Amino acid sequence: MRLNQLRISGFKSFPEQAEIAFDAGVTAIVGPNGCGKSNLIDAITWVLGEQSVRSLRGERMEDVIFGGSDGRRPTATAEVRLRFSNVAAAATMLNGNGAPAGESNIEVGRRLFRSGESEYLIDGRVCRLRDIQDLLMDSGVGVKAYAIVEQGKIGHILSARPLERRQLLEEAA
Amino acid sequence: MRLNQLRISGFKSFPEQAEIAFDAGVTAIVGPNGCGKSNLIDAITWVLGEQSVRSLRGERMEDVIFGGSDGRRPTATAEVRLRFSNVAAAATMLNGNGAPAGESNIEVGRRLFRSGESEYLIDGRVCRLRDIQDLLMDSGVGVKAYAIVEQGKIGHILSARPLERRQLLEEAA
Amino acid sequence: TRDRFKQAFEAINANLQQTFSTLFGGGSASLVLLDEADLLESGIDIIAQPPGKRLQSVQLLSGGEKALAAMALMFAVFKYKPSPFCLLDEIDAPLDDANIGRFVEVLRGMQDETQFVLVTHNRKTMEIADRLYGVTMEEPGVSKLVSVWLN
Amino acid sequence: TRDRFKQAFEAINANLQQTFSTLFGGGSASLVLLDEADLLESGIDIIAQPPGKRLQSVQLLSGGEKALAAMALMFAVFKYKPSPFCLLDEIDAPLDDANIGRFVEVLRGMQDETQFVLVTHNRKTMEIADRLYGVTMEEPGVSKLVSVWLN
Ligand SMILES: Nc1ncnc2c1ncn2[C@@H]1O[C@H](COP(=O)(O)OP(=O)(O)OP(=O)(O)O)[C@@H](O)[C@H]1O
Ligand SMILES: Nc1ncnc2c1ncn2[C@@H]1O[C@H](COP(=O)(O)OP(=O)(O)OP(=O)(O)O)[C@@H](O)[C@H]1O
Ligand SMILES: [Mg+2]
Ligand SMILES: [Mg+2]
Repeated sequence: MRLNQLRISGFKSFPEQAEIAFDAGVTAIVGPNGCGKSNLIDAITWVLGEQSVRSLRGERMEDVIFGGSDGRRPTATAEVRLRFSNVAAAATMLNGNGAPAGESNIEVGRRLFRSGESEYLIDGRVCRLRDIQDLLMDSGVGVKAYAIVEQGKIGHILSARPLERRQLLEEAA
Repeated sequence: MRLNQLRISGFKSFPEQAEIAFDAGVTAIVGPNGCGKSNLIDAITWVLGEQSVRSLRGERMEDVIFGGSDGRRPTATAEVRLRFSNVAAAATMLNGNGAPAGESNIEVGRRLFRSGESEYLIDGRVCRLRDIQDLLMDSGVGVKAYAIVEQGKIGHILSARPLERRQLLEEAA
Repeated sequence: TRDRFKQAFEAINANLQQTFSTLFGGGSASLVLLDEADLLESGIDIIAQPPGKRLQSVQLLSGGEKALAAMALMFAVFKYKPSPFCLLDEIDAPLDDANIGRFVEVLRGMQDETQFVLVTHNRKTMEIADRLYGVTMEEPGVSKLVSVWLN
Repeated sequence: TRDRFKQAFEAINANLQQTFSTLFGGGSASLVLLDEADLLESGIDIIAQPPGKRLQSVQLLSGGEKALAAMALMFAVFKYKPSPFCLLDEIDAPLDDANIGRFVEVLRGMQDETQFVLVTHNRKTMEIADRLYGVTMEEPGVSKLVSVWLN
């Protein structure tokens, strides 16, 4: 399975909808300090279900909604959609919900409103966070802490305590 | 007052004596990963009286003595000498110990033996750590945490708690 | 389970020796069970020896060496249990040119099984990208994406 | 004493606005007393606003912006109470070229009163050095110094 496309709208420094297509192989994201590169990585971890506000560098989950700039007003919502292809789990899962068997593309989504209300989506239909977590677990994405390394965090695997390091290996075992 | 010369011998990755002369202005230290640049900075903080083994990246103070390599045996001691010029305090201090008035160069030194014994030196004469600390305080060097920024530590001033940040300002006040 | 953990531990340990010596151009590293008798609960330590240097605590390594050793462990776990994709945000930041070259070689070796998304400021790292996205902020506070085709 | 702290706080705060806008090419920043009534004990917070962006917690800033804001605060304290020398180990690591240029300008402005020792991998930073020392490890594990004259 692989990433296909990320759509981001109203999330952090992206007030307008932006799309990034992922091919097989290596995608590089470049640009000057503060232009929004890490915000794109945050968008991916957020739509995959990240619950920790601190790891998204905020103080409240509301901090991920575009808060305005000199020239723009804040937006009312943040929305991120991530499309996957070749998702092995999708066929069995969607069949359980009545979608056609053999479907192998799937899109997870997440929305947050200023009111604090939030929604999770699979192929545009509202679902529970649990459904997304199950989907990812079945398709081999899981909660792999070692598959996403945030800025400045690469050293933590070395400075971690012996029992924390054990957890990393247990995750892979 | 300014730094004049650093002499380092048996300290961390410097088994043989090495010298670095400082001119007025900007001195840059360059080289590949792991070649010893931060070790030079460690040598300076160490000879100025650093007591924290952790901030020197070690587990025991003995870790700062050259521990050997494929081709070399460990050394028995670590020694660092740092020479200052235009030291305002020197005249009064040394006069108290009988040295000529008006002397404005001064050398602080520190030695550590494998036995754990350590010595502090001013102009080659053994003294107490306290004498070095007084000398530095009088000459305006003091314990300025904001004058030495170790690798990876620049962010701490921002992520510090409000009371820790207050401490930094109190140090300067 | 005890056996599954033992199998993972030994496989990852073997991978670590390989990824470490590729990234460092030599040397060795391994994971150590703090309590060999207690496979179910024991914490895990890591020792590393860059080529020609003596074995010592990883804490004494330089900034760049620590990043490289951390990468070696991460890729060792990865080779045992690959994730479909891997997001790396500026992990090449503390590395000098020679080390970035070896890091790029390791990525080349893994890019067929794993889709990599790298945030970077480094030109050498950009060179292995199949596609490059530039992010700009011409209007302050507003990010825009620009796609740049490479290969 | 209360007055001495108040004087230091206001002077450093004024310096901060200046160092921040020099390093960011605009924008503003300031220190905030969490408890204005309690000058002797109050903690101190920092707010920062890069040019054109909205005011928000410093935690939401990017990696490079955080390093730059931290530098701004450090230099603000420094200008109030200069130390004879200042040792900076790779603080330019997360910065892009434009920001390194502004960082180098700030150093130029301070180098007459303060002796700087900089560890760096960056060519732009090396360019303001009056003297350059290269450290090598031809023999593994053994550091050697090579002096290179620049200006
Ligand atoms: N909710 C929000 N609304 C508007 N802007 C935001 C929001 N959250 C974060 N930002 C802005 O996004 C910027 C940080 O973006 P990001 O961390 O992606 O930068 P970056 O490209 O990774 O930079 P660097 O190379 O320095 O790491 C900050 O300037 C911050 O003010
Ligand atoms: N007591 C010691 N004996 C021998 N070698 C030591 C000792 N202490 C540290 N070292 C070695 O010094 C090296 C680290 O040096 P240092 O931290 O100065 O590197 P650096 O030039 O700053 O690199 P980077 O650019 O990656 O930050 C490590 O490889 C470590 O093994
Ligand atoms: Mg970033
Ligand atoms: Mg270093």
